[in-house]
Amino acid sequence: PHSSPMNPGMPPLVLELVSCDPDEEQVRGKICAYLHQEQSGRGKLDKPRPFSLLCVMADQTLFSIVEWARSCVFFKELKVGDQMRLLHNCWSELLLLDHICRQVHHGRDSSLLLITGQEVDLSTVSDAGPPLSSMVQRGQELARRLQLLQVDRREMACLKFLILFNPNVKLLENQQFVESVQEQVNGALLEYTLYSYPQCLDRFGQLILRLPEVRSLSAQAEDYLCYKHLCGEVPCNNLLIEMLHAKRS
Amino acid sequence: KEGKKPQALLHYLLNKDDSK
Repeated sequence: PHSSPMNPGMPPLVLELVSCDPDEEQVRGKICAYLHQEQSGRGKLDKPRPFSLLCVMADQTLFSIVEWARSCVFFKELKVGDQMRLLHNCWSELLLLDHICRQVHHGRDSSLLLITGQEVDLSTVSDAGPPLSSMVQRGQELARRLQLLQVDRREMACLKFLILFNPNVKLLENQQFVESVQEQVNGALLEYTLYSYPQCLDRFGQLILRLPEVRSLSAQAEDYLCYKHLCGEVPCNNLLIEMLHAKRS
Repeated sequence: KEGKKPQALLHYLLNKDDSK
């Protein structure tokens, strides 16, 4: 992943990973259209509970993440079996990173920006009770750290690939390929951070250090979702629930 | 529902043919 003499510091792989990024506006439009259609199917008086609405948003965002993965360089070379194993392993991390990325751009401590463009005051979240509000706070803390680092889109694109191509996933048919992608992306991110942010000591390390935090928070979110599902509070028959069960089966 | 393969939706999404 070495940069060309014409453009030192910009590994072509980094540009290629960014080019795989979805069109945010398109994704937003699709999800808003889906929610409007869903709402119009309900009676005016039948207002969905906030949490189930969040679940529908997360479900629709997950669809867009699967679409993104399918179109990604390297990923499309894998067999469907391996694609499924990688996505089963990291779907909640990608969902969380998508949320955190949005908060980094949003740049406000007192409110959350949803994928629909709606803003939710954090005080309403704290009304939801400890598990959810403490997870949201942890998410806000992660977003704050990445904001302080002024993480850019290229770095975010690399982090997404590092999460997706996890060579530790079990039963991979082509584990070597996944490992080689992980190494290439690591090398490209390192080179990019060294050249683009020379003044920032160990920027690469500071970015990579966020990944276990994303993993741990996403695991907590999965447990919470599982609990809510057992309470019958999560709309069923959707991708979210399928992915939740896939990991636990 | 029991008969449905547990990861049917993801499998469908990854396999679907967009050209149609």
